[in-house]
Amino acid sequence: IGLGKKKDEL
Amino acid sequence: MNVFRLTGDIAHLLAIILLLMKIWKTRSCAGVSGKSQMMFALVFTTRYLDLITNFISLYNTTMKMIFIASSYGTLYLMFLKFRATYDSNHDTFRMEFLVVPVAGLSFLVNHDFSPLEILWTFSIYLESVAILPQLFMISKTGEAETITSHYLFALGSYRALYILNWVYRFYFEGFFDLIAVVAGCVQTVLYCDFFYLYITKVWKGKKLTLPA
Repeated sequence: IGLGKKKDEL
Repeated sequence: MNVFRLTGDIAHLLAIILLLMKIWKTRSCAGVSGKSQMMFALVFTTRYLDLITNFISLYNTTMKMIFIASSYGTLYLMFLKFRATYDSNHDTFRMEFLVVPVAGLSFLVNHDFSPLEILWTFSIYLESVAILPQLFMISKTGEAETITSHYLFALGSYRALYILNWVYRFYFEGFFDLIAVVAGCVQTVLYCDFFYLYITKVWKGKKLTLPA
């Protein structure tokens, strides 16, 4: 699974 | 992190706790839509897949685990422990009318055509409409228990606070995610008539009833 751009929101 | 997002997350956590309290204390899930709760569990499952791969912060990881655990805990209470009190006759909204279009849209409109990103997009779109079965159920029964209305108020407020968070982040961090913002606005707009009823009735100590 490719790592999505960092998602820091819940 | 900013005050809007923090209060938004707290409102969200409060909503989940209110719902668990309602079901546990009244030992009944009457008036609660199991379909909405199933979709919320799906929202958290598809959105927090990066729980293992991406460590953001202790807060982020902790909240994600709490949200996932509590959403499945709610399903357990509704469909197993207190199944006899589940009001399936009034919880009749067709979930496939929401899940299928949302799944299609998440393939068409997303930031990146990768599995994790499409699942995240799916969860954002699904969350924006997941409350519809619950609102539909209240319109069918014509009323809601006061604690259930508090649950809905906290749940609706969380995404409204997130909109303020996105405004803040746009101006102070240059952060902007069109998909999250549009879905968040749709989600909040869906609560408007409930907010009106809640503020004009429940805040005056009345029970939340829909005009016949």
